[in-house]
Amino acid sequence: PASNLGLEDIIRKALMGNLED
Amino acid sequence: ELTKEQQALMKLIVDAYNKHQIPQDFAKKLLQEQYSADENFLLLTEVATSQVQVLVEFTKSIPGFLSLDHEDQIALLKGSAVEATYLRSVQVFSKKMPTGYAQLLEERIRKSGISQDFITPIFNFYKSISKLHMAPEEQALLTAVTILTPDRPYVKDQQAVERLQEPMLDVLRKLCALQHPREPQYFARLLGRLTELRTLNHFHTELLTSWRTN
Repeated sequence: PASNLGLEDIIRKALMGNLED
Repeated sequence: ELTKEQQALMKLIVDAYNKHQIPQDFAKKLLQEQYSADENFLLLTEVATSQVQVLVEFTKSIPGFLSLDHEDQIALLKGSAVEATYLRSVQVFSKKMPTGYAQLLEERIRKSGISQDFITPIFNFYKSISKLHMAPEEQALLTAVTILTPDRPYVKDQQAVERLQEPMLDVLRKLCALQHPREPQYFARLLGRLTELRTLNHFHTELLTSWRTN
């Protein structure tokens, strides 16, 4: 579901430390 | 008693949990302003995004987490984000807040367009967990235990996750015995709340789908 993609996106960015993107 | 290593582990987890909080601005916005249903939706979405970011920052501080397989890290965070967020929100409903805060927040959620069928189990959960009067250390450790649940979907190396979760469970079990000497069932009841959280997690996907449709 799209909701999971959104969540995964936020998690990946936060893990990489790119919160501003 | 907790060993020195266990005390150090607990301190690390609690400090990290306290350090990473959602910005106070959100709490102020929720309290002070009037919103339409659409604005309510946007604000709750912003809060949810911020909660996930805070969760990731906290999780990075859990000893050993960053040494797990990268895709397993994502699977654990994906699998636990909803549960960890509900746990974090327990503070709002159990801590001493400015008068009317919890009621106002409840009102906002009730007016957000989410069906009553979904809201009732969420508030029931908050009520049941509030009754336990969890100490802040217990909440932080319970969150770490939740994140390090080995049987989340797509986790490849479950044993590596178990090796990180077990010491957390040990500390939590001892802490419960120390802080609640007259309630031998306390630890078991805490773990029982985790089962309840899992049910809410399954519910949450349906909730999102119905919310979007609306």
